[in-house]
Amino acid sequence: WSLPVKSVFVTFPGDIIRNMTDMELAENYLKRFGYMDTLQRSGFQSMVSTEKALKRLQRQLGLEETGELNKETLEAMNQPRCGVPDVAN
Amino acid sequence: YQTFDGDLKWDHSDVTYRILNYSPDMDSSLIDDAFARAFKVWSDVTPLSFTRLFEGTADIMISFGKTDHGDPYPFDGKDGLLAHAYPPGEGVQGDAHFDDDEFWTLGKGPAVKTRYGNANGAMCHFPFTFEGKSYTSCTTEGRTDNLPWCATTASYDADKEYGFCPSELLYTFGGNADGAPCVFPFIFLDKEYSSCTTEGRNDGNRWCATTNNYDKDKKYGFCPSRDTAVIGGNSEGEPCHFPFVFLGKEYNSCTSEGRGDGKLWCSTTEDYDEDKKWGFCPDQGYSLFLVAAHEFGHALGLDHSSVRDALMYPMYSYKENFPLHQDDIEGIQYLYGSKPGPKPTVPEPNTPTTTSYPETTDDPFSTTPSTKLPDNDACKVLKFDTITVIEGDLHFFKNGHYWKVPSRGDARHQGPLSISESWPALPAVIDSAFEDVLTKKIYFFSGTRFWVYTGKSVLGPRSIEKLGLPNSVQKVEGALQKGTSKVLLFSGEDFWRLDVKTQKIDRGYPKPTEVVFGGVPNDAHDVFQYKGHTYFCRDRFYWRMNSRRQVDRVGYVNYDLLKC
Repeated sequence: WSLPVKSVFVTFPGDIIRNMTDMELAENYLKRFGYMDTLQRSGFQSMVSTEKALKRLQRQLGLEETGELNKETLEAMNQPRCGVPDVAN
Repeated sequence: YQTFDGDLKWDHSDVTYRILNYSPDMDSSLIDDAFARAFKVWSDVTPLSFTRLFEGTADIMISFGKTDHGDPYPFDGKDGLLAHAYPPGEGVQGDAHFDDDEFWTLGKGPAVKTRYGNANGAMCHFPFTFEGKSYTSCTTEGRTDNLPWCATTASYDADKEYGFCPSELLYTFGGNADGAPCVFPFIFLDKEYSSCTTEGRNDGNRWCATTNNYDKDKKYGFCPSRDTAVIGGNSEGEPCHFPFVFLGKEYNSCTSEGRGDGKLWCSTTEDYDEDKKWGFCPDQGYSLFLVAAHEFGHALGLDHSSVRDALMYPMYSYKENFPLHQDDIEGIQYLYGSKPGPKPTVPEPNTPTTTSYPETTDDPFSTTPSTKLPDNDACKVLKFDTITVIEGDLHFFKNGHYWKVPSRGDARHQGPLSISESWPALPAVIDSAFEDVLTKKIYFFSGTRFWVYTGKSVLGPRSIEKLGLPNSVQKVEGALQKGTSKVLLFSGEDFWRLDVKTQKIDRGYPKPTEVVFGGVPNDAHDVFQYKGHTYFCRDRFYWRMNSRRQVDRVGYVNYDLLKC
């Protein structure tokens, strides 16, 4: 058997780079769509507000409300969607 | 469903829209049609109507843009954000923006409308066979002029039906060259170009000159994307080049190698390693109709829904024959009410059936006012004595009663209220009334007499001849404020201009109504000004005239104004 080709990731010129960690992507998403306000919070507070915000997002999208950044929630965040915030502001 | 804070909605039911620019992904006629069908989704279930404007400012201005497109909410390249729209209101409010880094289709791959050929503009049929070979995209095979074409049935060999595919060699769109095709090579800023370019623009749109020298002729157009063109990347609109070399390996088809997101891409030159020119390969794309129907929901006042199958759910998912979900219908009807028309055969649970008009035996245009007031239901009144605006709200008078429709919000009419309780000196039948803009005095006309109310105090009745109206005038049927001190008084087929300050009719009157107000009934029994428009009523219909004296709407008093 040949060794699986090791995928080489290249940076494509002009590509919109989204090399964020999952948590960064999640926080970006939660702020952009109104689940979390954008003011900076301390570490602990930020964890609490992220968990609460995740639960609100999971409820809006009909996912299990775990408050954790699980696979289903990450996948939902990568879905193509409308740019209007979900939480009226 | 959700609405925006304060139930933002349009304060008129004939909403206008204008398409400011186009995407190169689909023929402009397909884009026009997708938007028209998207509006119809909402006009089918509400009293709303949508009129397309081709110039000036419309309520809903529609445009395509990429990344930073001029508002504080940039798009993000291919996928991710597809579009956004603003809730109803002035300026950018109500507008809808579509991300042109997306691949806009009808949801099932390239939507290629042909031009010329012998198929009358039919869509390409993919796959199709030609000379025994199967094609899944347009081809220049069989031609020497390098024009891409396709069959519009499954087999060209059998049916010989074909048309030409979008190509900059065939036509351009937008620009100032009336769709003329590109001329290659062309000179731009003293440099020669032999293909479309984005040079000179910051919006990423591909363009070309339609003469051989742009610097001299300044003639240009935007290039339609070929169906094999790549999307996004740094070669938007260029076709894939097969085979191409990537990391030393040769590829004869699109690949996701080199990417972590699994998206298919290709090189647009034979050697990616050398030239680094690439783009995403055409996929199913996003249904412009579906995304537009969603965005127009926002532009009408709906926010996102949490019902997964609802159109207003934030995520995109392609649905073949798309039905509007009940959640969407309830949301939009909460804002605008349901579509007038025949009563539903079986009323929806816990929703009031729409009011149906009593089957009148007499001629609906009968002028004899019905003496009996229908059981206090304004929606059953065929003809009001008068309608006017007092303190910004519409007032409907009939036989000693009146109803009010607040000019803000969605509340239905209030009433019946008693005329004699609000204005004790008045008779039961009021022929017309108006509120003086400056003094807030309210003038009431009945027969040949008139009254002037200032708050609770009243002056009158006095004869209308006091104002200088001739004794031939039996009643004043309409009053129209003009500016701050003039009011037009209508009677029969003429009108007079009253100077409110001098309380005298101006010289040079009367004038025939139809000479100045063409296109409305010259025997309207009611005329009033409301929200910048002039309304002429005859029985249960109104003719609405805009400030340019164009009749821009004819409708039902009860449905559109009384909000039945």
